[in-house]
Amino acid sequence: FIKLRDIFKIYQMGGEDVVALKDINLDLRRGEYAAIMGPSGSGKSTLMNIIGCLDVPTSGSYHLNGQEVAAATEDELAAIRNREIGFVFQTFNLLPRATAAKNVELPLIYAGLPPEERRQRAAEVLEAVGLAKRGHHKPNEMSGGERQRVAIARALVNRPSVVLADEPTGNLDTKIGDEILAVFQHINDEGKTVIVVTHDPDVAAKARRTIVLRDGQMVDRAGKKIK
Amino acid sequence: FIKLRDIFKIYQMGGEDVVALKDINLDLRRGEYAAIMGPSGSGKSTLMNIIGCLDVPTSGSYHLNGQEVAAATEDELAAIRNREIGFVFQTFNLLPRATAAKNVELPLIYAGLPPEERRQRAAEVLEAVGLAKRGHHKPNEMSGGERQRVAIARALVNRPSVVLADEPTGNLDTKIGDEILAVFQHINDEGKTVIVVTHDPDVAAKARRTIVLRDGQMVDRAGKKIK
Ligand SMILES: Nc1ncnc2c1ncn2[C@@H]1O[C@H](COP(=O)(O)OP(=O)(O)OP(=O)(O)O)[C@@H](O)[C@H]1O
Ligand SMILES: Nc1ncnc2c1ncn2[C@@H]1O[C@H](COP(=O)(O)OP(=O)(O)OP(=O)(O)O)[C@@H](O)[C@H]1O
Ligand SMILES: [Mg+2]
Ligand SMILES: [Mg+2]
Repeated sequence: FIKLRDIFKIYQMGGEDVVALKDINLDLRRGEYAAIMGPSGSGKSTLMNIIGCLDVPTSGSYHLNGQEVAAATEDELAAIRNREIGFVFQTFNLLPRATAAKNVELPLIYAGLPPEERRQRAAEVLEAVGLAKRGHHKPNEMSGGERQRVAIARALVNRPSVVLADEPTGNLDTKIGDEILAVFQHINDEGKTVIVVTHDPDVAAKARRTIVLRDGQMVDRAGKKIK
Repeated sequence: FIKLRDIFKIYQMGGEDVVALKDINLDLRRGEYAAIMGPSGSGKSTLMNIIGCLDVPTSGSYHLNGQEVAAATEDELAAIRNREIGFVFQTFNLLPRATAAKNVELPLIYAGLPPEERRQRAAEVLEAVGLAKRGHHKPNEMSGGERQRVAIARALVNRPSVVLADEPTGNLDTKIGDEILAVFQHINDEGKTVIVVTHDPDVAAKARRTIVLRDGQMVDRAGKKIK
């Protein structure tokens, strides 16, 4: 379902190269629930952005559902991102001048849903993340953890087949964090693929499989490079 | 040293009021090392912003080092913030078009330090947070945890007497998070006051005292309101 082969991501910056990912080889089945862990700067967000079709590798191949993503047109990529993938960004990336509800409705606007159905679905998913009464507030009128939950709600509202969450509980207390993870588990029980980047071993424990990065490479639990 | 009496913070929004803080009474000694915990939305960042002179309460009084902050002039407040207080924001608030080193030098520019000394100090504190080689990169060329560490470095570079850190390890793995906490402990050993907002009980355990908020109020460990 997700097949990464020999993936490299290298940022060329003036005289130096920053190797964000190297030698990444990874197979993920449909319906997988995986956690990605590793030190700050080890390449986790970069890997997520490539899986989520938000970024392209410098070299290597990425097959999603049998299709080589590098060969896809801009329109095909946009359609994949909107229909199939729900992405929770590490820095939320909410529209500052739109209310929480409008932010959450955005993927449904792209999907062409009528207004009443959009409002209904946005309200449902905001309730699921504990923000039922805050839909009419803007991001800068909310706490850090509330904004994180709006970003989570937006990623889930289109019922995507792949949920990619980059440190979704970083700004949340344990209780609400567990509620969010229960939502992810429920989604995974329905057969959807869930991939979570986390620094928290308790969060990784909820996944069925853990992938560990160090300095841009995959390593096993002893820290030795996997090939 | 820090004395909050009957602090309220109420946001008036159209027809409704959001009570972010109510009945806050708190004494913090000079050299205290305190953690503030509580659910998402419970008022932690709001409390930190008031302590850090970045926001004013709706009612109540705040004495800092014997001076009533509400009675201070704009210039006096700016001087306090620049000389006495180092603030790590939950959302980092870095200048996107400046390098990490320039971001870290900013408080020293306000303090009037000459360029060579600024560069030296910025390099020292960037090394202390594990970013020795990244000073010439901009925030959008860095990972989430790297940006968080630039924000931490900037808060510490002017050697403030009060360090206020709003969830400083939220984007960091355990190893680098522990290194940051060791830096805070070292600063506290020198007699400086350190206050950390955190969702992580392991981080709170490093402080000498924990303050718990729920729905804008201080509660004891059983969850009962403190008066
Ligand atoms: N500018 C604002 N206008 C209206 N309400 C606000 C504003 N800023 C914060 N709030 C509300 O005040 C309450 C406390 O917010 P605060 O940011 O202090 O919470 P917090 O404890 O830091 O939460 P988190 O752990 O999620 O960061 C929240 O309900 C929040 O939505
Ligand atoms: N646009 C960019 N230009 C140059 N280097 C970059 C860029 N984006 C990321 N990097 C670097 O690539 C490496 C991997 O970054 P990435 O964001 O994937 O790390 P991460 O594992 O998500 O870290 P964190 O846990 O701190 O969020 C880091 O060293 C980072 O500084
Ligand atoms: Mg990241
Ligand atoms: Mg906060």
